[in-house]
Amino acid sequence: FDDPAGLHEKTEFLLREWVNMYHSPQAGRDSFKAFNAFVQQMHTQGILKTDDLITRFFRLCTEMCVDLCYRALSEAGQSQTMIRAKCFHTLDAFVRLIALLVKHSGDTNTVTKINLLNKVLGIMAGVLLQDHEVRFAEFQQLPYHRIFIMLFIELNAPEPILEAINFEVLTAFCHVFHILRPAKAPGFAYAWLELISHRVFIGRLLALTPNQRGWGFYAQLLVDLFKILAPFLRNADMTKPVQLLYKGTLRVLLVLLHDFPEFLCDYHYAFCDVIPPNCIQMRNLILSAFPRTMRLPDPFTVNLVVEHLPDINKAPRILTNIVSLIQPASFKKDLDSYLKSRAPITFLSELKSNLQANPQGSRYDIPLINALVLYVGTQAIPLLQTKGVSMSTIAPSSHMDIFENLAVNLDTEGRYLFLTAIANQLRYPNSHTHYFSCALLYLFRQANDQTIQELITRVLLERLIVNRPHPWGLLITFIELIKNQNFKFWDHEFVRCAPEIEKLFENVARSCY
Amino acid sequence: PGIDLTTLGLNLNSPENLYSMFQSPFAESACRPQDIDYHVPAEYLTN
Amino acid sequence: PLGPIQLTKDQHYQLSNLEAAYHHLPHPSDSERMRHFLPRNPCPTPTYYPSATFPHADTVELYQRCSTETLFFIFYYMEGTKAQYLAAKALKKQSWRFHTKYMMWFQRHEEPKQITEEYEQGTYIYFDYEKWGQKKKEGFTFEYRYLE
Repeated sequence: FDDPAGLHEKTEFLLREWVNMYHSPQAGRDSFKAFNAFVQQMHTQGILKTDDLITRFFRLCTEMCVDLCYRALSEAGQSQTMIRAKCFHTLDAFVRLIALLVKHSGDTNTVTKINLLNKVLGIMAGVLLQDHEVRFAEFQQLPYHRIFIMLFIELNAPEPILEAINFEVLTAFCHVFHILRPAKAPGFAYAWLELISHRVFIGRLLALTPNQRGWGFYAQLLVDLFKILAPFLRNADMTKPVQLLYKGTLRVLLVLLHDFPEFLCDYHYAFCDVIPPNCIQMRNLILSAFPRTMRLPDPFTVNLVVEHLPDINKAPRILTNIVSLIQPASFKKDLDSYLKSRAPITFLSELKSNLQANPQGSRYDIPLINALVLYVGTQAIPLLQTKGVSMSTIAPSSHMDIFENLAVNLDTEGRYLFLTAIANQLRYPNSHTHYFSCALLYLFRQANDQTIQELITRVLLERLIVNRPHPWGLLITFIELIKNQNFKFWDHEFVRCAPEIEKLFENVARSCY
Repeated sequence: PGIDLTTLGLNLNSPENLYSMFQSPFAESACRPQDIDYHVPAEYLTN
Repeated sequence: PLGPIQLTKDQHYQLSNLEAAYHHLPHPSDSERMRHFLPRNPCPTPTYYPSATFPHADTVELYQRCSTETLFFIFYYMEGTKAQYLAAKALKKQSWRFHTKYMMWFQRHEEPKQITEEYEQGTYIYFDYEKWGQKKKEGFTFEYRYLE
C-alpha cells in the first residue's frame, strides 16, 4: 500500500534496464561490471535511500516478474521450453541482482547481508501467499520455484564471501520454506518438495554444514511434509496428486536412508509422531535406519542372543524433548510419582481418560500416548542396567504396571495406538529396542485375553507383510514370538482364524526359519 | 503392501551418495552429468 | 483398524489446491540453469530406447573412453555442467590443453621447436569449434598466459 507516486514506473524502468544489462556481453564475469553500473542508477533513482523504498522495490520487482510469467504461461501455442526461456530470461536476471546486492551490501558486515536476504525472502513469501490465496486453482508455482532455487544456488557458490555467511543463508531459506510449508501453500507443495530435496540443499544442510547444525531445520521441513500428507494417507485417500506427493516423499526418504541414516535415527520419534499409524511402509523406512558404523547381526541367526550384542545397552539419540510433550504438568507429576512409588493409586484408573482428553477432536491424543510410552520406557531402562533387561527383569515394576494397565483397559483403538507406540521403538540394536521388544513379548505372555495377543500379533504382522525395508528390532521380536515355546504362539486360535491367515503365518514363519 | 521401493529409480546399492545425483522427487531416474550445474572455470563458458 | 477420519474444511481446501497444482508440475529444467544450446525438450521415444542413467555415468574413466569429437561436443554444448567439466578432464588426460583466448583445445603434434618461460612454439593439432574439425597449425606460439 501507499507506494510513493512514480515508484512503480521507476521500478519497471530499472528492472527492464537491469535485465538488458545482465544479458549484454559487456556484463562481465558474474555480471559484476553491469552490477556496478546499475547500482549507480539505483542511487540516482533514490531506490537505496531508505529501507522502506528498498523493500517496496523488491516487492514490485517480484510482482512484475510473476506477472510476466503468468502472461507467458497464458500465451497459447507456446512450447513449455519457449515459455520457460521467456520467464527465466527475466527471473534469472532478477535473481542475480538480488544475489549481488546481498553479497555486496554492507561491505564486510555480514549482518547487513543476512538482514537483506531475510527481507527479500520474506517479501517473496508474502507475494507468493497472497498470489496463492487470490488465484487459488490458477496459482502457478513456476516463478517462485525458479527464484528460490536459483537464488539458493547462487548464494551457495564456492566463494569466500558466501562461505562466511553460509549457515545464515541456509537458516534463512529453511525459515522461508517453513513459512511456505505445504499446509500454508498447498498449491506450491510440489515445487516446495523439489526445493527442499534439491541436491545442493540436501548437500549443504545435511552433509557440508559442520556438527549437523542443519539437521534440526531439515527435520522440521520433513515434519511439515508429513503433516500435509497425513490426513490423506490416514484415509488411504490416494488420489493421483496425493500419490505423486507420497511417492516423491518416499524417494526423498530413500535418499536420506541411503546417505544420512543417522539423521533418520535421531529424528525417528518426531517423524513417527506425525506419520499416520496406518502408513506402515513409510514408517518402516524410517525405523529401518541404523548408524553406518554399526554391523547389524542377521536377525535370522539361529540362537541369536540379543543381550550379548555390543550396542544393546546403548541408548539411542532422540532429538525430541519427550518430557515437554507430556501434558498437562499435573499429569506428568502424577506419572512421575506413580513410577516412583506407585502412588497416587488412582493414577492407573484415570490413565485412560487422560489419554482421551484430546483437543483436536480425534478420540485419542496420539502424541501423548507416544510420549508416555517412550518416557516410561526410558525411565525403566536405567533401573534395569545392573540386572540387565530381559523378560524376567522388566516386571514387576511400576513401569510395566502402566503398560499392562493400558493393554487391558484401553479399547481396540486405544490399545492399537498404544502397541503401535511400542512397536515404533523396535529399530536397530540399542537399549530402547531391547526394552520395548521385551515389553511387547511380556505383554503377550501375561495377557489374560486372546484379543490382546491377537492385537500384538497384528501390530507386528502388518509391519512385516509390507514391502521392504523392515526394521531389525521388529524382525527379532516376531521371530522370538513364533519360535520361543513359552509363548505357545501356534496354539492360539487366531493363528488359524482363516485359511489365508494361517497361510500367511506359515509364509512369514518359513521366511523367518 | 506398499511399493517395491527398488522401482523408484534410485540405485539403492550405490556405494556413492545418492543426493549429489538426485534429480527430483518426481523423476524416475537420477541426474545425468549434463543436468548438473557445475562451477566450471569461467574460461569454459565459451558461449 | 482405525477407520477413516472426516477431513476438515482446511484439508479439503489443501486437497483441491494440490489437485490444481498437479496440473502444472515443476519441470526438471526449472531447477537448472538455462541450457541455451541443448535445452531439455522432452519428447516421446520408443520404450526400448535406454532411458535410465547407466551407473558410473559421472566418472572421468567413462569420459576417457569417449572419442575426442564426443568430448568436444560435450565441452561446447553442455557448458556450465558437470559433463563439461568431466569432458575437459578427460581431454587433459589425453594431453589436450585449453587455450583460453582462442577458446580451443590444442595438442602438440610433435615436440615444440622452442620453449621459453612465456611460451612454446611448434606444430599443433587444434579443434576448430566453428568448422567443427581438427586442424594442424605449424609455427604456432602457445603463450602460457593463455594456458588454462
